[in-house]
Amino acid sequence: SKRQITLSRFFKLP
Amino acid sequence: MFEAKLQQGGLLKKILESVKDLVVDGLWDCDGAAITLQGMDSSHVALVEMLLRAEAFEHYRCDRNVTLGMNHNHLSKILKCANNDDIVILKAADQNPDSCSLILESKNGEKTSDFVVSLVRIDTDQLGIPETEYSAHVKMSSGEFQRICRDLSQFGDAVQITCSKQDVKFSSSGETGKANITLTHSATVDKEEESVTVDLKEPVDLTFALRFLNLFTKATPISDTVTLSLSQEAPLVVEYKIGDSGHIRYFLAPKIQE
Repeated sequence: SKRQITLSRFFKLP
Repeated sequence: MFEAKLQQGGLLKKILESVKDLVVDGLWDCDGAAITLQGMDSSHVALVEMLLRAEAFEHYRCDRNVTLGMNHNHLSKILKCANNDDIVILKAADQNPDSCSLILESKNGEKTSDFVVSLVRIDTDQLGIPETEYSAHVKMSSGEFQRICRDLSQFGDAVQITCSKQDVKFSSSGETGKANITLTHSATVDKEEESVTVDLKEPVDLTFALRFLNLFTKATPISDTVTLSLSQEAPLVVEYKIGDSGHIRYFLAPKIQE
């Protein structure tokens, strides 16, 4: 099945 | 002093309904131009960004930028006391306020309610959301999108969205079986809120958790239409315009093949 990833991969967490 | 007077209190009620189940506490940044809210869900999989420009307000005064840490459950309880046609006034001191006042004025002016809500300390920083060129934009009826997400969540916990030149397909599968819903690009755009327009630069095929999409569609009462923006290597964007004075944008990270 597919794994949920988080937004931190895309948006820089300052 | 920060003071903003909204003629249609119903709009603020709808905005709270759109965010409170996704983001419990949010930072409401108020400056001379607008109020912006940005917050992520606890698992950092989804983010909501709300923008409401000063022009949406009957009266808007913001002498110095102020950030209000709002508990959305508390705010929602206050707004449940408001009628859609009440005038709502938000007020806060602009030097590190620890509370915010809300005044509700009934349309006939015979009933005034005022509430003070304590502000919460939130130490999340604002995320940098990069400007992105998307491979596909799908504009459709917001009610239709809400219906599709609700219907497909009967079949599985994820929806695969594939966009081609002519159509957009939503698929879900689980032990019940497999479901596909295909919307075809409307040739004639006679009634905007009932047509589907697919603007495709290149095909996309992405999978998302329906649990979050069903939280996003709580914003359905805000706009007749919704726009989905998709790219292979980017979160999904689900955008509801707030008239022409703002928007609510949801971002959702995809599920990827192991």
